[in-house]
Amino acid sequence: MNIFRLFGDLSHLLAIIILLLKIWKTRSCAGISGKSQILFAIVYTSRYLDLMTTYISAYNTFMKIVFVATSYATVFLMYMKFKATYDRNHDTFRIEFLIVPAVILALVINQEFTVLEVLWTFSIYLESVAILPQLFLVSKTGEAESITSHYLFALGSYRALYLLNWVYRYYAEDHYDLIAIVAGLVQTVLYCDFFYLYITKVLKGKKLQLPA
Amino acid sequence: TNHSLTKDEL
Repeated sequence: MNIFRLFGDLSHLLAIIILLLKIWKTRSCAGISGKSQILFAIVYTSRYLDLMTTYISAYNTFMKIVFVATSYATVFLMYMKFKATYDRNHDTFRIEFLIVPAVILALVINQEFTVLEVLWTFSIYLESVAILPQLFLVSKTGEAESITSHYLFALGSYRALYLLNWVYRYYAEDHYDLIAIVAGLVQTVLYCDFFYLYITKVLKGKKLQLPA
Repeated sequence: TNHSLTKDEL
């Protein structure tokens, strides 16, 4: 565990907490893409199946359970409890366009052709693009609440910090995993436009509004 | 490189 990974995990945890608090406190999930949240639930479910087979550490087990549980809790809040506030008219991204290519790619490019390994690889590929429905929703409505921007910033930072972690591990431990690195790069690049707007607008107290 | 090392990540 190095500092980049620790801060990456904490940033990921912070993103989840921000999102759940926003929905719970405002009793609304307006501006949040349910499609992205469904994709995250699929990502964590397919990645953390190894909870059943391998024990790594208490930290690892705890975090995995938290990520899986909170992803289902978010989907529940959006599609059941606060269903009336869900922005379904703007959340129109077709997630099969992300899921199907991720499945095919995982079947073709993987480390080992076993069920758990292919599912792990699928989750890595799917995670890299899972935020697209959310970014699409923001671009469709042309704006995002500050709290939603903070959520997106924390969520985007997490994989960027993981990239630094992988650079560190390459030099310090001679360890690298090309599948995770390439997917992580794609994932981080997708946030770049948002990061720019966040730093130039939201941090200066303005609302995130896309140029007309 | 040991792939299983990546599995201890989240």
